[in-house]
Amino acid sequence: KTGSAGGVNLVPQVKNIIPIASGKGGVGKSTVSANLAVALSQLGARVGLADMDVYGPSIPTLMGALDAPAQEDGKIIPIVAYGVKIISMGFFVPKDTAVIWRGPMLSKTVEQFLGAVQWGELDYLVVDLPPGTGDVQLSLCQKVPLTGAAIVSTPQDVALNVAEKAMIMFDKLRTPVLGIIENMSGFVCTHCGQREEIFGSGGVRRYCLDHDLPFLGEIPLSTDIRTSSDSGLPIVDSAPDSASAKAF
Amino acid sequence: KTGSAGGVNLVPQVKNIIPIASGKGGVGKSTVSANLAVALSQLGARVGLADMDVYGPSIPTLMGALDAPAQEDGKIIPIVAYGVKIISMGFFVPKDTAVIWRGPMLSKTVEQFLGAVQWGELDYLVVDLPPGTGDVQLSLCQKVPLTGAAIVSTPQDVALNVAEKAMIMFDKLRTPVLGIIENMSGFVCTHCGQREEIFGSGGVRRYCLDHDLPFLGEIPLSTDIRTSSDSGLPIVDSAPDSASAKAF
Ligand SMILES: Nc1ncnc2c1ncn2[C@@H]1O[C@H](COP(=O)(O)OP(=O)(O)O)[C@@H](O)[C@H]1O
Ligand SMILES: Nc1ncnc2c1ncn2[C@@H]1O[C@H](COP(=O)(O)OP(=O)(O)O)[C@@H](O)[C@H]1O
Ligand SMILES: [Zn+2]
Repeated sequence: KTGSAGGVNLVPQVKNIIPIASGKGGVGKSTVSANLAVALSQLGARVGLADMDVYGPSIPTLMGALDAPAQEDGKIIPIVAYGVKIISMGFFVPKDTAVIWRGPMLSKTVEQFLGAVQWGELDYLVVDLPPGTGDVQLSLCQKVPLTGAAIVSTPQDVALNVAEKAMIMFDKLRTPVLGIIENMSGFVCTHCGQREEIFGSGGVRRYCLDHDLPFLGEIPLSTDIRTSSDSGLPIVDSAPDSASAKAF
Repeated sequence: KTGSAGGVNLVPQVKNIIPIASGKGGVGKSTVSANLAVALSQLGARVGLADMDVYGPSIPTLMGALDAPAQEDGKIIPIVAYGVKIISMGFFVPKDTAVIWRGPMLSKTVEQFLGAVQWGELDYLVVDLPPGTGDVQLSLCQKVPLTGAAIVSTPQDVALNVAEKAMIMFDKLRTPVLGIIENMSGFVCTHCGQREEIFGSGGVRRYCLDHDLPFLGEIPLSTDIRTSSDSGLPIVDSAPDSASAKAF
């Protein structure tokens, strides 16, 4: 494990911290983070979910958790949904407000969401990262030991080229990469069963073979994943026997 | 016009500066920026395209422009493709390198890409912004007068809620919002003609009606837009009579 260079580990009671990352935005990091956290909780693990996308938090919507957290002894008590403890900027910022902050404020938020939340004993803390390779990612890698990062990408070159930037960053910061998930991989028409490669497919599996990285699986592009996100019902819970849920 | 608060306008020779923005990543800001710039150039305007997505530049790939720019008298000479002058971090950073910078370096890059490039006289400078409401957006609004921002979103709630953050920011920074473009609006199966609402449709038009904002149009989700992006052939140039090109 790396991280917490020379400092104190802000969350010593957490066994595994797993960032879900991608250099690219809109590839499904939040959707994967939410469904992964719920799936781990269904297996009986004690799970936390930290939404570090400060500018564009969508975890509260995805998890149908819209209350504001309470405080106790100066610590924030996380909101619980589907058995998962959750923290997000979305709980503190009204819908009609934007967080217009420069870098240093982002780093403060990372510290708060780690050290100032009453996480309790956790087996897994899933961290939904924003796109890019900036302040939030750097601060996370420097403040706590990370078990390993899971990378999410869509299959096409334009997305994979940018998703790759997060992997390069983790290598530089000596954080292990657990592997890559291909999301929005192929679309099957619900009317005639024709398979359409809207964003392509297979691009991530090829990349993993070329770079000797574990391929963690593929999730289809499907309308029910998007509708479950919009309605705050993670698909691993709302349709556990569907192909989409099984892919997660 | 706002911006360049009390300072010197870094690009006085540019008539209109139009940021293409969205709080949300992966909604098509770069694809819209590239195709808009090429379409404006085809109409006879003198057009520049500045890729301010420092962590995840994709304009060089989208425009098929992969050479490194030359320098002359301490200024960067932009690369020209499809009649458009282009600057991007992608020209300066090799594929296997990530830009792992904190906020202040982003602001320096914004200044460089405005003041240190030999843009010449331009009718339009299209600026492809990264997701979020942070350093790059703040610096841009503070350094130059902006004509107005075009916002891009996909139709679903999760995306629109975050795309909205950019509009809130522009209002705060007294930058006009020209309107919103709905991208990836509906998908038509090429085999049976059935329309699938993978990301939904109509969400942006409704939002514009509710908030008294101009609706700038909708672009369908289509495989040929993605393939044209991956191959560096903006669709307004490679298939000018297609429905996708007409939408741009
Ligand atoms: N496999 C999928 N099929 C259909 N829609 C998806 C899928 N994965 C994600 N989405 C949708 O795409 C949008 C972007 O996903 P999100 O998880 O917010 O990405 P990120 O966190 O990388 O920005 C959301 O509206 C989500 O519902
Ligand atoms: N209307 C569309 N139909 C199909 N694919 C699209 C469409 N618009 C964008 N894309 C693809 O979606 C991906 C994300 O688009 P991009 O322009 O990079 O978004 P952003 O700049 O907002 O991150 C790219 O691979 C692009 O080719
Ligand atoms: Zn069909």
